[in-house]
Amino acid sequence: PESADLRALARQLYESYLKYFPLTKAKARAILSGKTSDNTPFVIHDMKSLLEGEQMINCRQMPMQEHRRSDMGIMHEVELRFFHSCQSRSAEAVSEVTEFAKSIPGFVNLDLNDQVTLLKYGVIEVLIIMMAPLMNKDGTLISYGQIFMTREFLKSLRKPFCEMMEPKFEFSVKFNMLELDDSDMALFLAVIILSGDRPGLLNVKPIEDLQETVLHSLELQLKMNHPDSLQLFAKVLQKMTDLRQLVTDHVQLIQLLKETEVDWCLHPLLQEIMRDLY
Amino acid sequence: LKEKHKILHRLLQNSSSPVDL
Repeated sequence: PESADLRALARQLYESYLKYFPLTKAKARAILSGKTSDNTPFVIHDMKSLLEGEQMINCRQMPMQEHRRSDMGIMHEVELRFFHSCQSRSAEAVSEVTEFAKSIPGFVNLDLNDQVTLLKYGVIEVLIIMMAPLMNKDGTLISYGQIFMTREFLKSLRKPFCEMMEPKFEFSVKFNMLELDDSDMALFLAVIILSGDRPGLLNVKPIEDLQETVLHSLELQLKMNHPDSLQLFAKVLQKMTDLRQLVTDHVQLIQLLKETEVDWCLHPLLQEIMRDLY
Repeated sequence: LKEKHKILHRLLQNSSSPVDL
């Protein structure tokens, strides 16, 4: 009976994962491997294709004052505008992750302050994990899989923009070798969200109890779904250490951008999350 | 904490439709 409950939990989390996250790993891998004929992404590999891609997806434009246009130069403006649209997408993704978190059985019954803390500290880790299926060693899908942006192009941007994605590529290439599928990912995301060691939590015990159940469910899921992959459960959990370092480095880069870029403005939701984070 | 995280709080309290970000 206990394992039946754990399987039911896995199914429930997988269903809400499918409900709230529009681009699944299955779909992303089909696009990346060219297995879908109707979904060939537009490739951004230089500034010219970035401008074309921008028009194609009609991304929200950052208002620019005319006098700054000439001062900054058109290329600087494009980079800032692109990262501005990345922020808008990240804010939407935070909203999707919040809905997913609320669907974890017991989450909404936790102290509301603790729900805020769990999301504040967990959401960037979740977003980085969710980026992995969109990436391969050569680049990443963006804009719901409509666009493929090359890793080389991202590396060619001026500092510190060029340093933003490279650590995520390095992590993702290794993480993807674990070959988790969407149903495994759903449970792993829930485990990350339900971390009882986040700073400032008021009532740790119910969070740890919830996480323990999801961990049992993940362990069972991985044994059943990947019977030949030895120690996969332990390998997946080890990734949580790398994730914390990635988030710390990411937040530091964002702080640097705030200090060095005149026209940089951080989305209010991302500001809330990153303020006093680490 | 809720006061410092008004948007997150709103997202958590919002019952169904997505919050306009």
